[in-house]
Amino acid sequence: LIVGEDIWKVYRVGDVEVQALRGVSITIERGEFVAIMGSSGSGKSTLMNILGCLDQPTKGRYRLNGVEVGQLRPDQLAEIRNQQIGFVFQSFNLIPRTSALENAQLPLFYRGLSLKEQRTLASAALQRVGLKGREHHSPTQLSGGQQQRVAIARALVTSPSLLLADEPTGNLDTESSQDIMGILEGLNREGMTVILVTHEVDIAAYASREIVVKDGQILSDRATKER
Amino acid sequence: LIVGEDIWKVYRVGDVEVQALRGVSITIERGEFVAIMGSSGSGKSTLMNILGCLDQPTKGRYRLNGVEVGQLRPDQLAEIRNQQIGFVFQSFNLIPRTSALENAQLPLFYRGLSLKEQRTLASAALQRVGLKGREHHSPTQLSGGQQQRVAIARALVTSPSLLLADEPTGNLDTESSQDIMGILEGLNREGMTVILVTHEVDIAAYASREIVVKDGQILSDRATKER
Ligand SMILES: Nc1ncnc2c1ncn2[C@@H]1O[C@H](COP(=O)(O)OP(=O)(O)OP(=O)(O)O)[C@@H](O)[C@H]1O
Ligand SMILES: Nc1ncnc2c1ncn2[C@@H]1O[C@H](COP(=O)(O)OP(=O)(O)OP(=O)(O)O)[C@@H](O)[C@H]1O
Ligand SMILES: [Mg+2]
Ligand SMILES: [Mg+2]
Repeated sequence: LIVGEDIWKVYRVGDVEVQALRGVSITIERGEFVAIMGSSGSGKSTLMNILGCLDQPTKGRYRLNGVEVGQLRPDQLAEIRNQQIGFVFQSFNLIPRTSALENAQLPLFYRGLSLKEQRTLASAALQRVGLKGREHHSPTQLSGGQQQRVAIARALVTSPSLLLADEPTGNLDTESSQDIMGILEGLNREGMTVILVTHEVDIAAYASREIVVKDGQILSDRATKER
Repeated sequence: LIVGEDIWKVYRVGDVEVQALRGVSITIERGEFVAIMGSSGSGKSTLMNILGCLDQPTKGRYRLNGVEVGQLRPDQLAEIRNQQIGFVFQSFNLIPRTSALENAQLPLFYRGLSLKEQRTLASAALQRVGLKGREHHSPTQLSGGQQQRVAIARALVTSPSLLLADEPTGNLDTESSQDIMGILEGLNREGMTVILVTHEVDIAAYASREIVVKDGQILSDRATKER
């Protein structure tokens, strides 16, 4: 599904160069459940953005489902993202002054579904992450963990084949975290490929493979015992 | 230092009432180190905002340092906050398109310090949280954990007597979390009162008192063994 070869991402800030990724090669098969761990600033979110077709490498190649992503136009990338990928961002990226329901519904816009069908799917997704009764709240009317759960519902509403989740339980208490991980586990058993970034060992334990990133490179990549 | 009596906070969303806090009474002495825990949506951030004079109760009284905060004008509240309180928000609240250094420097603006003195203090604070080399990055050029650490540096730069930190290590790996908690522990030993919201038991363990919030009320309030 995912083949990244010698991926580099270099940013310029003023006259200083920040090498966020330094030659990352990674292969992920369909249906895997991968946890990515590493220190703050090590390059995890940068890697996720590239795998999720939200950003392109400075150097190196990335094939998603056999398609060379590096060669595509922005509109083609947007279509791939919408058709195949669900994304939970580290900072949620919800639309302000817009309800939880409308936020969760957003990815369905391009699917030719009626508004009523969109609302039904979005409402079910919100209920699944424990947000019944908060559908009409806008982001500032939601707690941190509730905003994060809206972002998760939004990522799942299109039933994507690939889910990239950057710290999806960072703002959640233990019980809500376990609920969310249970949902992801179930979806993975049904075939969804899951790649998640986490700092928490208990969350990483749900995955069957753990990749550790350090200073823009892959430090280790090993199978882990499944629960 | 802090005396909250029967604090209620009720929000209206459409024609629905959300009772975020339902009669919370809390007393915190100078120099304490308190951890607040509880489920997502239980009322922790709402309580912190009221204790930090960022928001006022719907009902009930709050005395900070002997002063009835509920009676004050917004400019008086702003002065109290700036003089006495350092605040780490759950969603960081950094100023976009503004460097880490300028963000950390912001609370010093009202203190009659020269720009050079402000920059020196802000730079030292950033170095203390491990952000040397990232001073001139703006928030979008920083990782999630780096943004969180800028928010922490900003909260500490005025050497406040009271620190309210809402999930200060939520985006940090274990090592950075321990570094930050070590800094807070040290400041607490020097007399700073620390109230922190966390979902993580390991982080709560640094405190000497644990308050659990549930459905807008205090469920339990007990002394915990100090490390
Ligand atoms: N747009 C950008 N411009 C410049 N530097 C950047 C940019 N985005 C990220 N960086 C830098 O690249 C490095 C890696 O960032 P990244 O966000 O991938 O880290 P991370 O592993 O997700 O960290 P965290 O655990 O704190 O979220 C950091 O040092 C960061 O300062
Ligand atoms: N401005 C608001 N308008 C309406 N409802 C609100 C507002 N702010 C918070 N709420 C609601 O009040 C309740 C408590 O929110 P709060 O942010 O205090 O929770 P929390 O304990 O910090 O949760 P988390 O652990 O998810 O951050 C939630 O159910 C939330 O939906
Ligand atoms: Mg990150
Ligand atoms: Mg909160």
